[in-house]
Amino acid sequence: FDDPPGLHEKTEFLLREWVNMYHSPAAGRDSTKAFSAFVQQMHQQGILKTDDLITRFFRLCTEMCVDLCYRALSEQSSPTLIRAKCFHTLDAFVRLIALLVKHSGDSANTVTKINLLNKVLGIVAGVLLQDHEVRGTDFQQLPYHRIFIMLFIELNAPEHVLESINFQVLTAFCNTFHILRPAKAPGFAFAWLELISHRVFIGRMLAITPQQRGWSMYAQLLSDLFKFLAPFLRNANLDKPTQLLYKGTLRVLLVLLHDFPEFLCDFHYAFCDVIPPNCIQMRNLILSAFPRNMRLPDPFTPNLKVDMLPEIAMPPRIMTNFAKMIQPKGFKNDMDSYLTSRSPVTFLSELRSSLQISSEPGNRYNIPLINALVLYVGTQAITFIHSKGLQPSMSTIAHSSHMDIFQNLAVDLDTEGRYLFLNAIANQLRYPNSHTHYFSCTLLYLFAEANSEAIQEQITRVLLERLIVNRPHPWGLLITFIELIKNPSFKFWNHDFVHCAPEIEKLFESVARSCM
Amino acid sequence: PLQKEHLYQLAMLEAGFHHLPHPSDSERQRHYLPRNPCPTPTHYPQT
Amino acid sequence: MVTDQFGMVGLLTFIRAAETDPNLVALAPGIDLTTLGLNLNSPENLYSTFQSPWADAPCRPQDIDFHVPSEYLTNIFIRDKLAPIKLNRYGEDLLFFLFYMNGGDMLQLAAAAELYNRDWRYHKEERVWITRAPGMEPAIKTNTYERGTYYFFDAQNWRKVAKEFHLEYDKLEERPHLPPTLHHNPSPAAM
Repeated sequence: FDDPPGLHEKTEFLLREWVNMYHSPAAGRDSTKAFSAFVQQMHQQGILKTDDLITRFFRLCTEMCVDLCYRALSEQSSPTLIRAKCFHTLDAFVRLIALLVKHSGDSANTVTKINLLNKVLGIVAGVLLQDHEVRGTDFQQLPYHRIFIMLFIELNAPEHVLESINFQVLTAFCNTFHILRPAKAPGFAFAWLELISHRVFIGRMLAITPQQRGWSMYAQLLSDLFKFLAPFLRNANLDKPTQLLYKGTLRVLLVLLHDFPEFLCDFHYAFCDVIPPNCIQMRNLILSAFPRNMRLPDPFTPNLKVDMLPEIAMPPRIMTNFAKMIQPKGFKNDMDSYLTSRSPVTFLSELRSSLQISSEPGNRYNIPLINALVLYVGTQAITFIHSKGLQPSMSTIAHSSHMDIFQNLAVDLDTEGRYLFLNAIANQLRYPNSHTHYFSCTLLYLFAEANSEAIQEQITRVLLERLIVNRPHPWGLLITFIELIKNPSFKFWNHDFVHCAPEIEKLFESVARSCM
Repeated sequence: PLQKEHLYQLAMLEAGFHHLPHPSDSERQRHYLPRNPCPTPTHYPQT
Repeated sequence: MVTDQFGMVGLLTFIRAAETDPNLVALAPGIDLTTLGLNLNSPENLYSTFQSPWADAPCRPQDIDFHVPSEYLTNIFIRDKLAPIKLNRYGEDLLFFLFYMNGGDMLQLAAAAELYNRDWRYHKEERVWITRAPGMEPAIKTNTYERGTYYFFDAQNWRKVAKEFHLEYDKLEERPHLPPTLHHNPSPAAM
């Protein structure tokens, strides 16, 4: 509001000037000659006098660039010509921003540079969100997409001054992309996914930045994407746009699985927390990841002695503080008390109600709490078993406060709660590690000790639905299912639910054939 | 069930679907040989 | 048995529904991920040539930007002096290069049309360009086929190879049709 009189005209003049200077052969290497002259003009016009004026200048420039693009997009012209027209101005604007950032303050002062970058990114994001709200379904992604990606590429050039601020640059962009996540700007979602999956962005975030400092920021962005897709996937509502976004997400996950499996390993818990339970293939993609230096034994090896593998003694890295997610504090304290001393005795009987949040269909259980509880209790159990100098096995996991909790949940929860609980266990069946081994034993133990066929049926359901989708399948899932169907002590094939319908029988036979 | 905001999101997603980003949107302008994508026969090499 | 959606019956119901509802197929049985245009057996990283979440193929080499010394960026100085692109001026080698390097692009069609003009024909089944060896008439010629010696363009080894061949006319592509407009050197527009 209340732009000073004449600022709009000055800004338009300056922007036109800059665009012409940028495209002139006399602009010099990386437009530096043109930039020196242009900064003088900006000073003369008083644009750089105050922070407020600089902010308004950038806002007006952004709006003018966007308006130009909308006018071009409304012309009856080929996409190639339209883009040429738009990029002619957008690319010049981006170069101006990059130069102002690089030359802001003296060369050693990184703070002013990053402050300016954050300011500009915030302005572009603000203009986008306002445009998105005002125009609604007429919103166009193009100008914003172009500004963000070209600015990112410019600011990741191999120059000394940029290398020294690179992590802050990445942080600034990630913050901006988080603000513009699909839930907030769904009309920008396709461009958003292009941005976060761009090869330069992925390279910087996951490969080049040392010590994996970009990983947690990238994981946040992926979580934003999953959270957006979740309601639609949960309702199996896959109209064409949603299917395309989903398929694009799968492509990106495949690239990550191929190039950065350790990233998926580290953040699997956070991702499984937000991926809906029926999104089986997408979840399997993440759970199938394993460290590149690991050689997985063939799960179909006859007489595979999983408990003899050295890897099962090693815990996987989990980058989420899942213990902190067990809320409220009183509940966590009671659980810790029960795990230590099996008191208070009321803990088990009250456990179910602690996990329920509403009676609203589809929203009755606190799924993140169930996931956290399962992993927490399981990791506590592993520590307890190790403290006795033992390894988890069907005998050592039994008769403990930890297994009390798991068995209580298996028995006491209704079918929906039990399904979610078993899913939480199955989400830990991954590559050979201590969690995979413990939870594999737990699932088999719950099957063997079940006091009702419904529990066995639901364990089977949770495993089977993860196996019948197209590949990949996590190693731990395979070895658990193979053990269930091969080990005669489970009497798997005697159960009615195995033979309840011809398709189900065929499914089991087909899966068993490939397993055996 | 889908909330009202989800229905809004679906409508906006569909609008975005009708003008998807183009790979050249993320590339430097090629003045001499810009991309000109068009359907080519399936028996032509595509990659 | 569990009779709601959380048991085997629930799974079966969903599988049956997915057989007829295409909206559900993506979730169960899921998508064959080997058909998404990514070489999952590649020993190289995939991200460095990842074109887009919506693309069925990786980047073409010419599409991957790289930071080069600014001295290499000469286009702005010479673009007005560059001759417009006219495929009929170029040698076969360049035409084949354009054809094979611009899949899914109008330039591929344009190169195919120019090769056709020069009596090369694209064999739809063999997926190869073929022309009669000069001065060598076919040994057998009917309404539907001929047999003789032809030059095949071997794109793997990048050379023409002479071979005896039984050529069925209906396997050859007709003249490629170009879209009405073909844009090169789009003029930059002022604001």
